[in-house]
Amino acid sequence: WCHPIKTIFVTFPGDVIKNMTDFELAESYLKRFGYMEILDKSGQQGALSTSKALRRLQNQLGLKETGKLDQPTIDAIKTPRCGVPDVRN
Amino acid sequence: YQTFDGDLKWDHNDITYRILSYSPDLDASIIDDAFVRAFKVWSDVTPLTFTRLYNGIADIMISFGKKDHGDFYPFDGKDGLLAHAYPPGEGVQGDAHFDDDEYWTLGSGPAIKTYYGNAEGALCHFPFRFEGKSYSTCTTEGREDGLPWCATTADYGKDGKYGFCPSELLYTFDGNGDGQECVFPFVFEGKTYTSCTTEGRDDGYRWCATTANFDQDKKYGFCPNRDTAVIGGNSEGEPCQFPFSFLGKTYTSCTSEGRSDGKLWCATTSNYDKDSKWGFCPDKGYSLFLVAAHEFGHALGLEHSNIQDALMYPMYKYIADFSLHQDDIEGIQYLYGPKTGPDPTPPKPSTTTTSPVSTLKPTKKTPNTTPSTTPTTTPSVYTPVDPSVDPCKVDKFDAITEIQGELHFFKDGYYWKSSNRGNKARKGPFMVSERWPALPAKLDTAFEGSLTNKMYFFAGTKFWVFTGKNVLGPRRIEKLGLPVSLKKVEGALQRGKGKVLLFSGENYWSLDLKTQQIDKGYPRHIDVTFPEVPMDAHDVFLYNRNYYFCRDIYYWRMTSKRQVDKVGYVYELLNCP
Repeated sequence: WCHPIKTIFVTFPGDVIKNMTDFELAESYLKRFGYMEILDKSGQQGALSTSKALRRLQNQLGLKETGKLDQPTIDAIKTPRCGVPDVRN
Repeated sequence: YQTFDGDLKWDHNDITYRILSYSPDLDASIIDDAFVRAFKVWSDVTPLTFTRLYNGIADIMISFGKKDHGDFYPFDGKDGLLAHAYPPGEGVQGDAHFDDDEYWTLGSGPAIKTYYGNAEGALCHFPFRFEGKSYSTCTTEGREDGLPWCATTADYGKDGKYGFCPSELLYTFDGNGDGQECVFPFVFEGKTYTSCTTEGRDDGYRWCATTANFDQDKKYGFCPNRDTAVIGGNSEGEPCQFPFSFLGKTYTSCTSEGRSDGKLWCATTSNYDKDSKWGFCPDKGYSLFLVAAHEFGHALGLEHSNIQDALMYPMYKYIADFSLHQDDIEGIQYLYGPKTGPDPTPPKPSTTTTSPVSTLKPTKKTPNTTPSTTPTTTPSVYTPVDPSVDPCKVDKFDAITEIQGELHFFKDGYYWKSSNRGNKARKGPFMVSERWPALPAKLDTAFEGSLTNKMYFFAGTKFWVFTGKNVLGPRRIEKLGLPVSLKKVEGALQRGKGKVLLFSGENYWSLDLKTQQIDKGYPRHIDVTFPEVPMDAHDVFLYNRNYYFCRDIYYWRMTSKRQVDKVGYVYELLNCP
């Protein structure tokens, strides 16, 4: 009787926020708020690596710049926020 | 702080805004007030002014919407994205959108404004005690008509203060039903409905008919959310159903089982496994004031700041005693400069309890009964006005004019009526905003057009024209042909059909109401046409075919033959004792 209870996650109808892993959530966040794709000096559109994009995000949000998806960064991207992009290309 | 590329900003300082829709979570008056306070955050530190429009295109158009709401940036259900706004410019630029899948409050839980009862529209006090029991939500206990109510102090038994909570049985908002309550059952496309429905809509808003047959009468309104209603999910607006079963287990309160995000939810029928009807449980919600202040920062030209305590930081954080961060001040002043000179707006009555525009108000109706131990009280439909405001002690009215045979006296957002015919009892105070929304509290002149019954109001260098509740304006008085240098219009005399003399200082002009232009040959000096009246009259009006010129508490009455036949106290006209 002391076995841990296995948690079952349910897909709730009409729920826009799907069950996502932290990494999936971070990737979609970085894209949505302008951190992944940037214009270079010649005006060409280029994609940053996730690590570089995370650094930009951490810099913008005043977090320690680790380039990694650490707990403070996960907490930050789960915080409710304004929908206006942080980085405008 | 950051500004948008090219320092996008408004090219004028008198910014206009318009509220296109409301959220069912909050009373319209609370929403109006939250937006007023959010604009004030910015007008306190810049030369910007914000004027509300009730129709037409404003610089900042404000709306609530869910998911795909008409632009290319859909919202995402509860939490996550809260709102967004566009930088200054034409069209959608400058507009602010709020996600109505959020639970909008003032940031610290339900803010439930009451109606009727005896608490004059005060907010519910949670928890409150009633007949030995504690209540943390509105209740229908003690009533037989199903109307939810709450106490507005901690102990109903001791204080007896109560009011009714928002419900579709009391009123609706928006739509075309003039705020009437739902009529149940009602017929829509041949089907009968006994509660609010989202049928026929794809935006998820709950509505009802305000007559028994929508197909026939086409009258409808949106249902306000009860405080016990769930947020989002697929049952927005429905109450939790306790107990409910989920995956074979019974729950008597909200749970986070089945979710990876830890959010509390409940079923809205007794069996989730069978019906799959659910929603999130009400929480503290998001402060509409704080989010609006942030979004209006975007609408004025600020991008996100990376200072965590700045208002323009992108993440939401509730702050009970808000003050604008220096970073935000520097940002907005970089665009518009600092505020100069004294505040041009005189003190006016608190706006925190201002009623919504009349189309959103509940109808004049007394609920059938009151909570069981309450004596019957007079229902209060209109915004309570401080009864201590005594017009017989006002030393200088803002404007005086005759409307529909009654003299109207305006002062600081209030007005009183008196007549020398029939019942001479003075009436009022009334709130100007109830009858003529959009006007500032401080008016300089008002008059009724003799041909069209349109009402004209002047305040400073602006004027408004009302046809009933429909308003045109504000427009600048130079549009009428008055000089740009003119600071205000202080009085008006209707002459013949379609002409009005406008007074300012020692001069007057003749306005042709048909062409909306000043006639040639003006201005003229008062002394030439109106001798023996003060040159510094601040109110000039026509009453019973006589001309009145007021200075402070005195009036000079001039006959149509231009003879001053009486000088008296303004209070006489107001039928003061």
